[in-house]
Amino acid sequence: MHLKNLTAYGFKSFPDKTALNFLPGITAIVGPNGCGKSNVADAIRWVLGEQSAKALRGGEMADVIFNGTDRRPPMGLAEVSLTIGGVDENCLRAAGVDLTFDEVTVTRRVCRDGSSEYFINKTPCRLKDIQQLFMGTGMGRASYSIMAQGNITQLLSSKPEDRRLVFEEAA
Amino acid sequence: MHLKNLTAYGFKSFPDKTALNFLPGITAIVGPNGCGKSNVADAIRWVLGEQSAKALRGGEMADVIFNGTDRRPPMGLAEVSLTIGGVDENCLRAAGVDLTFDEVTVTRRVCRDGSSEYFINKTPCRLKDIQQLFMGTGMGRASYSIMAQGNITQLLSSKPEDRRLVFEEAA
Amino acid sequence: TKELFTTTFQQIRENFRSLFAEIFGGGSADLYLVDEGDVLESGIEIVARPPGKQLRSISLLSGGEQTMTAVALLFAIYQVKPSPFCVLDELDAPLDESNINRFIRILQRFLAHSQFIVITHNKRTIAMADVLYGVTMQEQGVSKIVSVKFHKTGDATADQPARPL
Amino acid sequence: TKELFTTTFQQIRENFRSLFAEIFGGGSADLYLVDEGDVLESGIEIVARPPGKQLRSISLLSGGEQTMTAVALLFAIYQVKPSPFCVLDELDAPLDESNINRFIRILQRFLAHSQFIVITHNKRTIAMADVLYGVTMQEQGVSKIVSVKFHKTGDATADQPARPL
Ligand SMILES: Nc1ncnc2c1ncn2[C@@H]1O[C@H](COP(=O)(O)OP(=O)(O)OP(=O)(O)O)[C@@H](O)[C@H]1O
Ligand SMILES: Nc1ncnc2c1ncn2[C@@H]1O[C@H](COP(=O)(O)OP(=O)(O)OP(=O)(O)O)[C@@H](O)[C@H]1O
Ligand SMILES: [Mg+2]
Ligand SMILES: [Mg+2]
Repeated sequence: MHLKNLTAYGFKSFPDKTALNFLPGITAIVGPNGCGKSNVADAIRWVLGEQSAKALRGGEMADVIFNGTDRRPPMGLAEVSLTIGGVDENCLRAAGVDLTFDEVTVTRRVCRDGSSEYFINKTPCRLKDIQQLFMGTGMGRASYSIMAQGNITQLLSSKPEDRRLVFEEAA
Repeated sequence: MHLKNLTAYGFKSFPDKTALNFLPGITAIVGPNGCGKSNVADAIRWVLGEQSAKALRGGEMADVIFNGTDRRPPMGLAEVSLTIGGVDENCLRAAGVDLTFDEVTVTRRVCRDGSSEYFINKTPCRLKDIQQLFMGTGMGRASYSIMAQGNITQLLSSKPEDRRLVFEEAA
Repeated sequence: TKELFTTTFQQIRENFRSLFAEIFGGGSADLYLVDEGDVLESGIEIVARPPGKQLRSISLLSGGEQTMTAVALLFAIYQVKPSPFCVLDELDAPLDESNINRFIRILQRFLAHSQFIVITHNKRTIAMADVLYGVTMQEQGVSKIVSVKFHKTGDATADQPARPL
Repeated sequence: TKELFTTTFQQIRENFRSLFAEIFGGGSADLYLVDEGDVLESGIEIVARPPGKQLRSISLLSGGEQTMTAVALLFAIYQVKPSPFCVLDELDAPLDESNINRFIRILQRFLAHSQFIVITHNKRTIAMADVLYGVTMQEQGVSKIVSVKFHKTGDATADQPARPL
């Protein structure tokens, strides 16, 4: 499995539809303080099913929706899509996805009332289906694949019971 | 008031007596990861009366005593002295210090059993006397004069009730 | 002491508002008491809005923006009650080049009130210093301090190690 | 699942011990179950000792040492169960030059298993990248992405902005 494309629309500081293509190897994201780099990481974490608003640095889930600037009004919804290539047939089958090709696009959309909708290849689905799709691939929610800013030492400073979570994910 | 000299002996990674002179203006402390820079900040925080072992990144107060290396045995005590110039006469009087000159040296010593001894100009005193000496000068314990590594945003992320503490210190 | 707290709080608030606008080149910030009725117990809420942005809470600010907001608050307090000295341990780690320059400019303004001890890895911050100390661990696990003679222009010559007495 | 957890735990432990010694050029590290008797519920304790030092607990490690220890643990887990991708947000902020080089060397070893998305301000880390994206906020509060064509040697030419669709 590998990431191919991330498209954000109305998510945090991305009011206009913006796309980012990923290649194998290392992709570096740079820019001044406050320009929106960590928001890209948040978009990936969110579309994969993150349920905690606090993990997205907000108070409630609607805080991920573009809240406006001095010149633009707030938006009513946020939507992020993540296209993943090289998906394993078993995962596709488990999530009930059409097996014609190995690429899949996961989409999440939220409105001001805070309720989320999920889609796989533009077909509505449940959060469970998305979690099913990534089960056992290391891309799960509690996983160690997204290290938030300033959080790397969390692995060391958390309580011994909490550390287990990451080990269980890998088992 | 201004800092003139810090001398550490047996404190954290400073087994040998080491002195640091401070001048007015900006003093920069540099060096590779793990060489002992933050330990200098801890020495200042500790000699001014810090009571929480956690604020010194340890589990108990005896963790500030040099714990040995592959080639040196652990030591039995830690001692830090801080010389401060330009001390206000009222503060000196309040702490019962001889008024002949405006410089004062505060010393703290701890043994393996964890009990601390305090000295002003080499005369044993209580922690209260040291706190009395600095009362109202902004050098108090909870004060904002030492910003630990990674802690600057603590001021923003703490709960509203906890933030008061810093404001009260300034009042 | 109620009056004392209220006057101090109001002064810090004024300072914070102007320092924030100066540091961010615009925007607005404020402090307010969560419970106006109970001045002596009430918590303190912080509001900060970088220029052009509409923020719902300070937790949505970026790492660098939070650091600069905290710097504005710290120095707002210093303007009311300067501490004779201030130790800043790698405060500049999350900052980009332009924020490091702003941080240094603010620091310079407060030199008249306080001594600053700055622990840093950043070359720009180091170039600012009047005195530079290097901490080394030639013997594993044992810290030694080397004082580097320093003229503000930066031509540094390593001195003999700081007096290991 | 008890066997599964125990085997995974033992493998991660082996990897952590060897990666730590490699990253720190010596010293020793270990993982153990707080309560051996209750494998399925027990917490996990981490021990880390940089070369030459006698540490009482990992909380006494420095900021940079903690980051490098966490990196060793993260990649020890990756060796057992690589994730297809990994996002690292300013992991290099507390690191000095030599630790940044070590971090980059380790990262390169794992390229065969995973894609890395690295958010950074550090020039050395940037020079490592195969693809570089700049995030700008020309319009205040609105993020746009610009892709910079990049040859590993670093001669960058700014591309047209990433397709604002
Ligand atoms: N819902 C939202 N609507 C509009 N803007 C938002 C929203 N949520 C966050 N932001 C903006 O995103 C900005 C923070 O972006 P981000 O944390 O990605 O910055 P960064 O590039 O990581 O910066 P740094 O280098 O300081 O870490 C904030 O200034 C905030 O205004
Ligand atoms: N009681 C002690 N005895 C011996 N060594 C100690 C003791 N307490 C801490 N140390 C050592 O001090 C080191 C950490 O020092 P410190 O935190 O000052 O590093 P630093 O220079 O700030 O590094 P960084 O740049 O990574 O923040 C640890 O490696 C630890 O071994
Ligand atoms: Mg960020
Ligand atoms: Mg440090």
